[in-house]
Amino acid sequence: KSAQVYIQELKSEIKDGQLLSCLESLRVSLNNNPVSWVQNFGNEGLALLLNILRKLQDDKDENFVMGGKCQHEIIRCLKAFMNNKYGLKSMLESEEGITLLVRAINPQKPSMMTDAVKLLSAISILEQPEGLHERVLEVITEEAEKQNIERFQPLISGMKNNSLPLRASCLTLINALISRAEELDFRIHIRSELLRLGLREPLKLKVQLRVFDEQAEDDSEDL
Amino acid sequence: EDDETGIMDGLLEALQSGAAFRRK
Repeated sequence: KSAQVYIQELKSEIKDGQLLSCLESLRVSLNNNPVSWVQNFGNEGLALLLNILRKLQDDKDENFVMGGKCQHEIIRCLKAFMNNKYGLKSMLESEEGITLLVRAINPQKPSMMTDAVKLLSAISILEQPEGLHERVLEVITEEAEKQNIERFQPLISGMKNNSLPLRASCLTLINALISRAEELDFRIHIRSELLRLGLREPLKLKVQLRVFDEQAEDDSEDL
Repeated sequence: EDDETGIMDGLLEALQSGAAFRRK
């Protein structure tokens, strides 16, 4: 299918199963075609994806399971779209791109959250345009204010989840945000904020792993 | 060169391996 065919399908407001199969097929096309194909899909296609994602996020009466699957598939499509300079630039220039990724930080949907958090981490470490990590943090802060929660609470919840990939991706985003901050005071402030929210709790296992590793190294040397 | 694909894959790999955090 051509990029234009996908655009027409997405414009026709298909829903549920039909939307999901369109998105799955689109993701495969975005991943497997040359960049010129992604360029044909272009800003118009990106705007349609973001628009559908926002509607699904807003729609509380939505069929929960199918809506969640479609949201996750859009995040996957966005990753495929952003996997080249053209797509990445378009996404960063889009008005809602980062906001909608931040809104996908939902500990109730661990696999979607994992993918969204990974994309935000990748965006945060980009050197150009400058200040993207600040932009990501700003949006995280704004969205938390809207929900009246602590800004890092969803990431801390993610770190308490059973899903190891989710725990790892949450800590990766935390590290990305802190490591890119230029001011020492600010980095210390963020670390304190995270520790106050209980960052250490889910990491207790790490202490034991370090003991295991260190003792294994000692034994290996003795051997 | 401008059409290079795999940017996101590269960034995710750098994050996962810790290379993205190495201090210069």
